[in-house]
Amino acid sequence: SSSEADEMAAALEAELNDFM
Amino acid sequence: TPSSSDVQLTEDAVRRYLIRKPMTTKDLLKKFQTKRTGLSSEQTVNVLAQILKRLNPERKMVNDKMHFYLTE
Repeated sequence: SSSEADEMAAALEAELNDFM
Repeated sequence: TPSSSDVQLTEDAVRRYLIRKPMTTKDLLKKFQTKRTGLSSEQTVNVLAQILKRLNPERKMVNDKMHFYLTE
């Protein structure tokens, strides 16, 4: 679903923000 | 088996997409949907994060959204 995609994108961005 | 993956989430695959055009995290996730790769959502996020950290792609804002891209 699009909401699951949104959650995954948010989780991925959170992971990357820690790095960047 | 029916669950065998037809798409693999690899550094090479991500690199090829990002060389072709800038993509958001959501664009990338669409290319590696869990039903295609056989990975869980959590695995997908973790593996993709590790790959992006290694590739360290260029970033630019397009329509207020962060896009990643690579040049050859």
